Amino acid sequence: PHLVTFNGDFQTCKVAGAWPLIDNAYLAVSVTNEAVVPGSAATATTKITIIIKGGSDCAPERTYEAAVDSVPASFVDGSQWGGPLPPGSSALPSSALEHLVPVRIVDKEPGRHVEIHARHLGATLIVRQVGRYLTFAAKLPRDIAQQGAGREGLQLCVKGCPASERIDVATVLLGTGHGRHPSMPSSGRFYRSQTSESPSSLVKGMTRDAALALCREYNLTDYYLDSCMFDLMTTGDPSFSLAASRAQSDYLSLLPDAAYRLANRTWPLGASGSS
Amino acid sequence: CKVDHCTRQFQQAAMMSGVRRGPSPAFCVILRQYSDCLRSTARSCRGHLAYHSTITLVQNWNGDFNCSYIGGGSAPAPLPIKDNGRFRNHDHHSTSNLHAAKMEDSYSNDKTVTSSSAERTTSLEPTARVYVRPEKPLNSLPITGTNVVMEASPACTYQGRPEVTHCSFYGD
Repeated sequence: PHLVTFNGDFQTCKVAGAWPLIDNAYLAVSVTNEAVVPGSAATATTKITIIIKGGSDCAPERTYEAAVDSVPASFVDGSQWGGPLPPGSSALPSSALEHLVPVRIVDKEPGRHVEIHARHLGATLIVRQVGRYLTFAAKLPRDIAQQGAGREGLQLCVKGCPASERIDVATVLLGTGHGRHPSMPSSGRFYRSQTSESPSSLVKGMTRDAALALCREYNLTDYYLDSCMFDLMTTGDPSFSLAASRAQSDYLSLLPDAAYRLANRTWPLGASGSS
Repeated sequence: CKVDHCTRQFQQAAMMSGVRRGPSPAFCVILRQYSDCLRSTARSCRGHLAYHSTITLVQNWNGDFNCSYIGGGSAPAPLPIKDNGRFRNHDHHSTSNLHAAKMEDSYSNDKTVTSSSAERTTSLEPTARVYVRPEKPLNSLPITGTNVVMEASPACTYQGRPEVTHCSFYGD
């Protein structure tokens, strides 16, 4: 998966298995990643678990779990909101109550896209299913996000991926082969698919030009364009271009000054036009 | 309890004068009349949910639109909100603390509980503030009966530094 850390680092990582993205006194988010193509180190997320930790009158403990084809609009206990009600509001209809409590889930697209708002943390968490995999995005106040940064332990959103888990996107996009990761496909190589209906079929990664054309359709720029091309050249699965597009739109919507942070680069790494 | 009667009067006055809700003398005058009407029926509305919500709403509008400073007659007595153990007046021009204290009585159970919970929270300071979504057109005031809309819970809103950051995890 592609990771954008709280410090604004863009990384591509293997991180197969269960990994913590956020783990502090207020919030815990962990993901489970599976190989998208056997023989390839590229993985994608199939499960996301979010725990909003209790501990004060304002903060009810809430756990949310999403898996592929199961993106509920409720916490695991069936509730859709939590926290103390403002005085005098108990007689209000539940549709109005949801806006008043500290923690709530908003069903943006049934089964596809939910938003979790934890107002007492100033946090917005977004979970989506795009194609056969899940994506996650979070907006947090910096002092909450950095809480526990100095502690031991993994928090991919805070410290990024361990060096041993990082994948160099440029080696695939440059297609130079030099320094290319041995398990990375050059464009056009074949892999046995796990995601297609007939497991025995082979997956052909897209060529660079086909990947660029498809990624361009979503007006992707900068790292989001690179990550889109990497995914299409690795798996040949077009749904990853939509995943990159959704990730970019979440980035732009969650960060007030995001537009200034993204380079308006419309050529992928190493392409001749990327002057 | 004549809260509905006062609300109807307020709506009719607003519609007839064509005044839009906002910081204007004309609206403040109408708001002042509304507040007076509500006060006149306070005794018979003790414990009446819609009444208490309406009173809070009117006082918040008074604060939001600075009616105490713009004019439109003297401001309605503000409700002191207990904050961190101290009574803090919403409006420095309160006409009589005794009157306000009396009003305080009618709410104190609710507010105190919220505030005291505020006292128990850690570094995340909740606010005790209720306000309304401003874009509602005047003639569809959500004030009657159970149709009361409040925008934010009076407690549990993040109060730390506003600087935000982002993390995302997507693709393969």
